[in-house]
Formats: sequence, structure tokens, C-alpha cells
Amino acid sequence: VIQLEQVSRVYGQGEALIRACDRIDLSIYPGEYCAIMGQSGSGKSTLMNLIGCLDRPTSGRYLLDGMDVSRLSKTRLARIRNRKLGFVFQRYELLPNLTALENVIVPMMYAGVGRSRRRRRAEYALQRVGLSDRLHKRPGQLSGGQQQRVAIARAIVNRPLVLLADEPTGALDTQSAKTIVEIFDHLHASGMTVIVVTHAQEVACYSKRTIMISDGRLLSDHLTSVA
Amino acid sequence: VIQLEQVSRVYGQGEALIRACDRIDLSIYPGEYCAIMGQSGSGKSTLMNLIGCLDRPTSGRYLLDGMDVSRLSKTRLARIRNRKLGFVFQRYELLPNLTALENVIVPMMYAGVGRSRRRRRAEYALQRVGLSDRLHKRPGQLSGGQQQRVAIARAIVNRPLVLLADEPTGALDTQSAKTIVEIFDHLHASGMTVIVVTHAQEVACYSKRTIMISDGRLLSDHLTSVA
Ligand SMILES: Nc1ncnc2c1ncn2[C@@H]1O[C@H](COP(=O)(O)OP(=O)(O)OP(=O)(O)O)[C@@H](O)[C@H]1O
Ligand SMILES: Nc1ncnc2c1ncn2[C@@H]1O[C@H](COP(=O)(O)OP(=O)(O)OP(=O)(O)O)[C@@H](O)[C@H]1O
Ligand SMILES: [Mg+2]
Ligand SMILES: [Mg+2]
Repeated sequence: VIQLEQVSRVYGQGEALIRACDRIDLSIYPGEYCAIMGQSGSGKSTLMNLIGCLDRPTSGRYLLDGMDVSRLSKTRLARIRNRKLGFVFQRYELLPNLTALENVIVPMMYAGVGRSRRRRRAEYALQRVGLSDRLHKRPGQLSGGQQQRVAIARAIVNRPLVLLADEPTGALDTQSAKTIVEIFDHLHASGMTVIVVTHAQEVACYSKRTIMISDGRLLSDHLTSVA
Repeated sequence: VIQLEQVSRVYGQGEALIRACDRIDLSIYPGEYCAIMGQSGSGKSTLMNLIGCLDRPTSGRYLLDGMDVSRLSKTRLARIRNRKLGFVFQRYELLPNLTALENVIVPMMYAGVGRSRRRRRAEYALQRVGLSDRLHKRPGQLSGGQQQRVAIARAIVNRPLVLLADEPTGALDTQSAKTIVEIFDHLHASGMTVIVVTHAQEVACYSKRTIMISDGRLLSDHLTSVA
């Protein structure tokens, strides 16, 4: 469902050239559960933004669900993102003027889901991440981990084909992190393709396949070892 | 050096009242190394903001270095913050239009450190956190973990009395996190008081004292157990 061929993303030029992603070949099949790991600055978020169609490669080809994503118009790309992808950003990226509930409802409005159904689904997603008592708070009134959990609820609420999560438990204590990992595991069991960038072994161990990134390049790609 | 007496911080009122901090009594002596732990939303960042004089308690008293902080003017408070405290924010809070180097230099300008000396100290701090090759990048051009490391360099560069770090390794891989923990350990050995909010056992284990927060209240306060 995700096929990257010699995908690169560079910034700057000449001496200041930074190869955030460097000729990456990667094929991910429907229903897989992949963990992407690597040092800080190695290119994981850049790779996720490319996979999530939030950024275009500077070279190489990216086929999402068989379609060459670089050929699609901005509008078509936005629609595909909304329908097929759920994204948990490393910096959450919640809309600061909307409440937690409204933030989670937004993607369903774009997907054309009916009003009462969106509300119910949003409340359910927020309940699953333990935030039923914070529905009407704005991000500025939420703790770091609470904001992260709103971002997670928002990513899963449209039942995407592919869930992309960039460090989804970075701000969470062990217990909250466990809840999130169980949610992802459940979604994966129901057929969702899950790709998680993580530094945490407790999250990576649930994946079936581990992809290591180093200096923008693919270092290794193998079955997750059972520790 | 830090003395909180029945310190509370509440938001809202009536039914919507949230006790982010609830009558906390806490005394931290010079040179201590404390880890503050607790669930997401339990009040750790709120407590850190109170200790760091970035927020005022709604009730209770806070003595910093013997002075009643609630009596001080805003200007005096800002000067004390700049001289005595180094703060690593959970959300980094870097100035987006300044480079990494400039961000780290800013606190020293307020402290009246000479121009060439500030530059040298900033370069050294950034080198310690492994970012010598990113000095002239702005936060938007840095990865999550790189931004977090700039925030850490900025907090330590003025050699504060007290280092307050709210989840300083949340976005870091194991190796980068280890570097940061060693830096904190080194600073503590040189006499600095270190207070770290963390979810990570690998960070908390370096502390001498563990303070657990739950629902805004102090749950426990004891010597860090050697696992
Ligand atoms: N401005 C605000 N208005 C209302 N409630 C707030 C506000 N700021 C924080 N809170 C609430 O206070 C509580 C404590 O928040 P705090 O940020 O201190 O938690 P935390 O322990 O740092 O959590 P995390 O581990 O997720 O970062 C949370 O339940 C949060 O929703
Ligand atoms: N807009 C940009 N301009 C220049 N360089 C950039 C830009 N965005 C990212 N980079 C660089 O690309 C590299 C990869 O960044 P990326 O955010 O993908 O790292 P990461 O693996 O997600 O790191 P972390 O674990 O710290 O989040 C970094 O070295 C970063 O400095
Ligand atoms: Mg990243
Ligand atoms: Mg916090």
C-alpha cells in the first residue's frame, strides 16, 4: 500500500546540503505493523511526512495505494490524506482555538460524516484515550500528554487505512503509554496498517517489522526481534 | 533553596474547578537531585512552572532562596529567574526566528555576559548536546529532538543555581537521552540543584529523591530506590 522508490528529501544546497532522506526504497503492505527507529535527527519525521503526503520528495517516486502521489493535484492529495491516512504529529499540531472534542471532529467534517455521528465517534475516541473529562478544554488548558492523546484520538477517528504516528507516547507516563499501545494493537488486529516512529522499546516491541534509519538512509529492515 | 508551603494552583470555579496543584508542601535543599513523576495530567508541569516563577500559586507561599516570591515585582522576579533558574520547557519554547546559537545566547545577554564570552559559551553548550553542526539553523529546520537539545543547552548556559527540566528526553533516542542524563549528572556533581520531571526510568534513576504527584497532590516523597 506504500511504496517508496529511491525517495530523497534534501534541504539547502552545496556545502549546506542536508540529506534528510537519502534514496530510500521501502515497501509496506496492507495490514503491516512497522516501527521506525533511529537517532535524533536521522530523518524519521521527514520520512513520515513524505509517507503522509505532507511533503514531496525532491527525487524518487512514491506510490500510495498504487497511485503515483507526485502526479496528483493538491486537492486530490488532500482528499486522499483525509480518507486514507491518520497522522499523529510529533508536535501534535492541534488547532488552538478549538476544544479537544472539536479538534477530533474536524477530520470527520471533511470526510462528510453526519453531525450526530461525528460527535458520538469523537466522544468515543476521546473516551478511549482517557479524556472524557476534558472534552471542552482547549489545548492551552491541557497538559502535554493530554494534548498528545487528543492528537491520537483525532488520527484514529476517521478509521484510516494507514495510521502514521510520530512518537505517539513521547509525553506519556507508562500507564497512559500502555493504553495507547493497546489501542494501536487493537486497530492493527482489525486490519489497519500501522507505522509508528518511536524511541521507546515498549512501543516498538508490538510491531512486526522494525525499520532503522540513520543519516537519512535505510540502515536495516527486518522482523521485530522478540526481546 | 526551594520551599513550597500549602501551594495550590486552581483553574476555573464551581463545578469546573480544576486543582492542577493542591496544597503542596515541598522543601528542596541546595545541591539536591529530584525526579518528579506522575501520570499525564497529574500536575507536574504546573508544579514546575510555580517553582520556576513562571506562574503564581492561587494560594500558599513560595520561598525561593529565602525570599517570598509572591511579594516580588515582575521585574525583580524576571531577574531572579534569569540569574538563578534554568528551565527546559516540555514544549521547548524556542524563539522561532532565531538560530539555535542565538536562542542559546539570549539568556546570557540578559545576564550581562560579554559578547565574545557568550558566543563561546553558547557554542560549547551546543557542542555538549551534540549540535555543533546545527548552530545556524532555526527551530523550523531542526528535528524534534534537536529542538529539545537546543532548549537544554539554553537552560544550562547561564550556570543557574537550579536547573528545572520538564521531560527533557521526551523526544530523544536512547543514545541522545544518555548524553543529556550524563550532562545533568555532571552539573549536579558540580553543585547544581537539579529538578527533573520525567516519565523515563532511565532518567529518574540518576536522581537521589523521587517525588510522586497524583491529581495535583503530593503522593510520596522518598529516596530514589536503586532498581
Ligand atoms: N490553563 C488551564 N486551564 C485549565 N486547566 C488546566 C490549565 N492548564 C493545565 N490544566 C489542567 O491541570 C492539570 C495538570 O496539568 P499539567 O500540565 O501540570 O500536567 P502534567 O502532569 O504536566 O501532565 P503531562 O505528563 O501530560 O505533561 C491537567 O489536568 C490540565 O488539564
Ligand atoms: N526545513 C529544514 N531545513 C533544513 N534542515 C531540515 C529541515 N527539516 C529537517 N531538517 C533536518 O533534517 C534532518 C532530519 O530531520 P527529522 O525531523 O526527520 O529527524 P528525526 O529523525 O525525526 O529526529 P527526532 O528523533 O529528533 O525527531 C535533521 O538533521 C534536521 O536538522
Ligand atoms: Mg522527529
Ligand atoms: Mg507536563
